[in-house]
Amino acid sequence: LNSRGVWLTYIILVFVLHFILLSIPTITTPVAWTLTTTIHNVCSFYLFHLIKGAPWETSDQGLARRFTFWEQIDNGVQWTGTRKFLQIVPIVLFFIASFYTKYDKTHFMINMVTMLLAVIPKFPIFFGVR
Amino acid sequence: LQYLLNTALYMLEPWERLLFSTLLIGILSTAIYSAFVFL
Amino acid sequence: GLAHSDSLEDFEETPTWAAVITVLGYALLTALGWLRDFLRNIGLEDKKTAQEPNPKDFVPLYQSYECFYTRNLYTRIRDVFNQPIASVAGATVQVMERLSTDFNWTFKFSGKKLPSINLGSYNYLGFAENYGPCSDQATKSIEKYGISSCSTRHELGTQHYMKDLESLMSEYLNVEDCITFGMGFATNALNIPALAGKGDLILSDKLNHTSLILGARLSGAAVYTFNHNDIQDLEKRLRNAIIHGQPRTCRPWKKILIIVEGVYSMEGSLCSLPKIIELKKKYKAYLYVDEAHSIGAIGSRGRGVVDYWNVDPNDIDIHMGTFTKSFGSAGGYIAGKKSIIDHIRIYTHSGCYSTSMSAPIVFQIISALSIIMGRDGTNDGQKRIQQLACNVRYFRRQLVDMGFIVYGNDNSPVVPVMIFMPAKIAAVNREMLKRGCAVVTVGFPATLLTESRVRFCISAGHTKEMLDHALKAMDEVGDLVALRYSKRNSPRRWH
Repeated sequence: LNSRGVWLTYIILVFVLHFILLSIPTITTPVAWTLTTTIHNVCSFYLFHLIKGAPWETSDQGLARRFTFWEQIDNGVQWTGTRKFLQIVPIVLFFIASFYTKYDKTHFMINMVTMLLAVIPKFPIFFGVR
Repeated sequence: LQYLLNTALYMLEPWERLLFSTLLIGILSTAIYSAFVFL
Repeated sequence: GLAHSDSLEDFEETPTWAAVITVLGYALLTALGWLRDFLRNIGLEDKKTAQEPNPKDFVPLYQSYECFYTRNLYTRIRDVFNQPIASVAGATVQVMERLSTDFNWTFKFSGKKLPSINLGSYNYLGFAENYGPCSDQATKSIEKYGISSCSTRHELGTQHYMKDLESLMSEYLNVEDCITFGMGFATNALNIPALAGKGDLILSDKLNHTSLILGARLSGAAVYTFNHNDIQDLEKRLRNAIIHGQPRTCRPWKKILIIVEGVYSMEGSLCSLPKIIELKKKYKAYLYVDEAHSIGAIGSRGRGVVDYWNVDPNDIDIHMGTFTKSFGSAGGYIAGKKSIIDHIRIYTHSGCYSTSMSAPIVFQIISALSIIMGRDGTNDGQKRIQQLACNVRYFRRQLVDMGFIVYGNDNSPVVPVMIFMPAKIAAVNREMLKRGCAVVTVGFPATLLTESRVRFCISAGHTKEMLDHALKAMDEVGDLVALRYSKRNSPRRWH
C-alpha cells in the first residue's frame, strides 16, 4: 500500500465504480453517489476489518493470521500516511455524496451509517478489538 | 497483445477474457448511451 | 572510490502510469480470483488443488485464504517458474519442455529439450561445468571418500578435507579462521542464533535474504530493520538503540549486530561497506556481511565487496558467504577471528542437526578456489574474474542503451530489468525461452507488488556471441512486450 501508484489506483477504482453506476441509464446522479459511497464503505469494511491473514504464504510462521488487513498495514504503526489516506477517503466520499444528494435526509442517513461503518474501526482504539 | 498484457488478461483463461471484455464493452456502451441521452 | 561506486548505483523510479496499471491488473486478477473461488465453492468448477480429507475438527494445514494467491495468480503462470533442466546449469542449459492442457494445473513432459543460454542461475565464474579440473577432482574424491559421512560433525567428527577447505578459505579471505557448512541458507539460519540472543539487538537491512531474517528471528534477539542501503537511517536507528536501550527496561543492549549483504540479488545493488564500517566503529557495534552473491564475483581479485571497496577484512567481524554462486558447488562458510569461529564450532546448530559436507562438494570448491587463487599454475582464475567484469559491464550498458530500467550497481553480476506488470512476468519468460534464452522473472511476494522484474545472472562462461544473442532477443521482446520504460534518453548514465 506504500508502493508508488497504489493510492492513485485506489482513487481510480472508486471513480471507475462511480462511472459504472452512472452509466446505467436508470440510475440518477444522487443515487449513483450514494451507491458508490455505500458499496465502497461496505467493501472497505469487509476487506480491511473482516478478512484476517494474507492471501499468500507469508514467511512469518503464521503471525499475520490473527490480524486483519488494517492491523497489518505498516506493521501496526498508527497514523502512518497510508492509514490517514484510507481513513479520509470514506469521509470525502460522504461529503461528495451529501452535496450531490442535496442533503436529502434518506440519503444522508444511509451515507452517514456506512461512513461510520468504514471509519470507526480504523480508530487506534479499536486495534485488535474483535 | 498490449491490451492483454496491460490488463493482465494474458494470464486468464479464454472464457474469463471473454467475460471481462464483454463487461468492459457493456459498461462503455451504456456509458456512451447514457451520455448521449443525458446530453 | 565511495563517490564513484555510489554514482554507479541507480534505481530509476517506476513510471506512475505503469504502477497504476500494475495495481489495477492485480485488482482485476483478485476480483476474478474471488469469482473462481466462488464457482469452486458452489461446485460449478471442480477443485484441482490438494484436498485435505481430514475429519471436521482437524486443524487444516493451510488456511484456504493463504493459498488464494497461489491458486488464482501463481498457478496461472507457473509454467515459467521452477522449470526442470536436463543438463548442468552451466553457461548454456537444456530446459525440459512442459505442456499443460488444463491451464498449468498439471504438466506433461513433451520429451523435447530446449537448448538455451543460461541467464537464470548463478554461475558467476563459470565453474558449474561437468568437465574440467573441478569435476575431475570431485569425481576422484568420490572414489576415495564416498558420497557422505552420513552424520554430523559433532557426532562423527571432521574430515581432514574439511580442514583443508577451511584453511584455504581463511587464507583466501585473509582472516584468522573459517568454518564451512553444507548449505548456504543454513549457514545464516543456524549460526545467527549462536551469535546473538536475548538482550541483543540486530539491525537488519530491509531487503535482507530470508535466511538472514529467519536466523535473526530464531536467535531471540530484538530485530529492527533499516531502509535498504540507507546509511542515515542505519545511523539513526543505532543512535536511538544506544540512547533508549531495550524497550520497557531501558537497559543497554548487550551487543548490537548489523547484518548486511554484499550484493543484493534482487536489486543488483552493493552495500556501502566503508560507511557501514565507519558507523560500526563509531558506535561499537558488530558487523555481519553476507557475501553470498559477491564472493568470487566482485572485486579485482574476486574476494567480494571487501576487495571491491578495498577495506581491511579485520574491520568486519563476521564474513559469511556461500559456495553455490561462484564455485559451482553448494554450502556456505563463516570466517573471522579465531575466537569467534571456535565459539561457532561449538555452538552452531548446524554442527548437530545437519550432516557434514559431502566430499565431491568440498573438492569442487577446493579446486575452484585453487584456480581463482592461481595455485594451479595458470591465470585462469584471474581471467574468469576479468571476463565476468567485462561481461557484466557490456551487458548492462547495452540494456541501458535499449531504454530499459536497469536496477543496481554497474558492476553487479545480477542485472534486474524492470517489467512491472504481472502478465509480463510470464510473457517475457516465454518469449525469451522461444528465442533460446533461459531467464528468471520475479514477481510479488518476492518483490514489491509494483516492481516485478526479469533478473539476468551473468557468467564468466558466457561468450560475447551468447550475450549478443541474449541482447538481441531482449531487444525484440522489449518491443513485443513494451518494456522500454526508462524516461532517460539512452545512453543515459554510462560513464
